[in-house]
Amino acid sequence: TIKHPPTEPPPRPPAEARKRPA
Amino acid sequence: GPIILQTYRAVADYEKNSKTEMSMKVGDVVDVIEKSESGWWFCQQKNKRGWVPAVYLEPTDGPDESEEQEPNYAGELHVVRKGYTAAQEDEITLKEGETIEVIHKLLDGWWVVRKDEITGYYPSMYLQKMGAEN
Repeated sequence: TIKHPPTEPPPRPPAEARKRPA
Repeated sequence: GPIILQTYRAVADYEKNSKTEMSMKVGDVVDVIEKSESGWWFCQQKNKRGWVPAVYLEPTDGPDESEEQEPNYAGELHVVRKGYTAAQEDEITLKEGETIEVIHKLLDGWWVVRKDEITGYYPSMYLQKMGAEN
């Protein structure tokens, strides 16, 4: 059975991997 | 026919923090059973199952095209279900009940949102599309 996802947000990607629209 | 699950590879070690998560070692190959917009993906590996952060996974056979959606600068109205205080400088602090615009939905579960003229990352699991029930 697929339980609910964790209630806390997942970790952020490493700074250099972040895609930020212009 | 048989359900063919997508396989992904762990790009770093991940230690679980709660019961429903699954730990991984870098290089582990997992099957993805469900991709949640929250940024948590439900995966299985041999006899283990659990949620892992999408940001720790990369496709094993190389994406033919990026899975990420394009930004939507017009913005899609959402309501803040749960407040959150920015922990990093590219994040945004919002209070429960505020209405904001989602500009870019990213698989890792941190969306780029806009409130007035301020933009920043916010956890998607704390947002609810305008007009959608919980």
